[in-house]
Formats: sequence, C-alpha cells, structure tokens
Amino acid sequence: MLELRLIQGSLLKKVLEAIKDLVTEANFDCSATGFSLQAMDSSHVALVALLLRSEGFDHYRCDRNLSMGINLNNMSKMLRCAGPEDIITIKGDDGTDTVTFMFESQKQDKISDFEMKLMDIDSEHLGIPDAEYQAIVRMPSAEFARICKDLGSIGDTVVISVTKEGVKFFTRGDVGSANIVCRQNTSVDKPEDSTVIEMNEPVSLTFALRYMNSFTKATTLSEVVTISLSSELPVVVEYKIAEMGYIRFYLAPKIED
Amino acid sequence: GDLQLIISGYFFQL
Repeated sequence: MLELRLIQGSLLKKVLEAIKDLVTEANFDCSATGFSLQAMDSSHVALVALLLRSEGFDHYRCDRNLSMGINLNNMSKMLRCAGPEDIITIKGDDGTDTVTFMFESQKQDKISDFEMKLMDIDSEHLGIPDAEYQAIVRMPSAEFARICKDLGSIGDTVVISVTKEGVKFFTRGDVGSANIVCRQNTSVDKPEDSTVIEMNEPVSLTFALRYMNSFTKATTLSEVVTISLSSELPVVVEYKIAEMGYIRFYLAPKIED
Repeated sequence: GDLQLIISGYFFQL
C-alpha cells in the first residue's frame, strides 16, 4: 500500500516540468526514507537524481519498497490538471499496475482522481559516490538560468572556469563569442541573492549548453542553484526542494578530441 | 569539435 500526501502539490508539478523533457520514462522508487528517482537521458550524457524525503510529506505510508515505472510526459499531463494550490496524493499498491494521483482543492470542495497505468522499465541504477569537488559555486538560480539562456543564443558549449577572480562562463559560435564573469558577492541583504564561490583549486570544464538549459527548467524549485565542479567528474547542478529534498543533474563534460 | 563523454562512464553499476 502506498499513500503519499503532499500539501504543497506545486512542488511535484514543478519537478515533473523540470525533468519531463530530459528523461521520457523512469522508475519512481518509494521506500521508508522517501520518494526518489534516478534516470539518465536517452544519450546517457546526463543523469537526474530526485529525492523527496518522507518527512516532507503530510502523510507518508509506504508498506513495502515499491518501484513504479512511469512515462514522465503522461504524468506531467496529469499533474498539469492539478491547481497550483492543490494538495496532491500519490496512491499505489504493489498488487495493482496503476498509480493514482488525487488532487484536493484547498477548500476541499473539489477532489480529482487521475489514474495511470504503470510501465515495466528496466533501468540500471548507478552508484554515485560522494566526491570532493575542486570548486563549488552557489548562486541565484535565476541568474544561472539567464546566463545559460543568453550563452545558448551565441554558442553550443559553455566553458565554466572557476578562478580566484570568480566563475567564468564562455562560449563561442558563428556570430562571435561571449564571456560572463560572476564574482563572489555576499554583500547583499538577502542570502539567496549572494554568489558564494568555494574554490579548492582552479578548474575549467566544457559542457553542452542544451543540457544546461534543460536543467534550468528546475529554477522554479529553488532560488539558489549549486554548481559543483571537478576535472575528473561530471558537473552537479543541484536545486534544493524546500526542506524536503533535492533535484540533482549530473552532466558529463566535453573534451578536446 | 569537442568529444562528448557519457555519464555512465563515471558511476559504477549497482
């Protein structure tokens, strides 16, 4: 028996909008600790990892570990039918091959049930070791989204470099080149507006902008984005989800061939 | 051009 009730249903709506274009179908894993997902995009260049911890739900019942294969596009279609203030409950059962999304309006005067068939998805789970990063940049998520969008209009790849001057985003295309430098800036009245750069050593890596612009669809989930870089590892772009978890995007770099 | 690496090369199969 599975019953997860999320008062802030909009979080789930935003999560689906953030991942449905990157990954078409995935297994949602439900366990006592929470509701999670790990999936790669079709070209195995990027990986998304989602965790919504059980204590973040208003009611969390998961009798046995359950894995639900879902087409994310279809799930997104259903969640779009939920209002921004609706309470969303996910119901499943290990016996049935369906999942139900229940939407309750705030005034409890409208209850909707959307039922979807589950799919069999064989997805190998990857072990993601905790790593030491050479540089970690924490900045306003809207700022990062704007930079990726702007650079995406000039070139296809972005070179992200962290030095003691700050974090640099560089691209070059047919029309020319663009270079954006963001400096450490903690002298702001709101902490979420600050840019904090933790650099253990300088690092510079190249990534495909189309993936970065796909990740920034998660901007609505958090005012802050954290970008962790290491020359030996994929970049991690992380958006925290209001005290209940996170959505992390991992992207493999491009190298000079 | 650059060579795009894949993500599964970095993580281990569980």
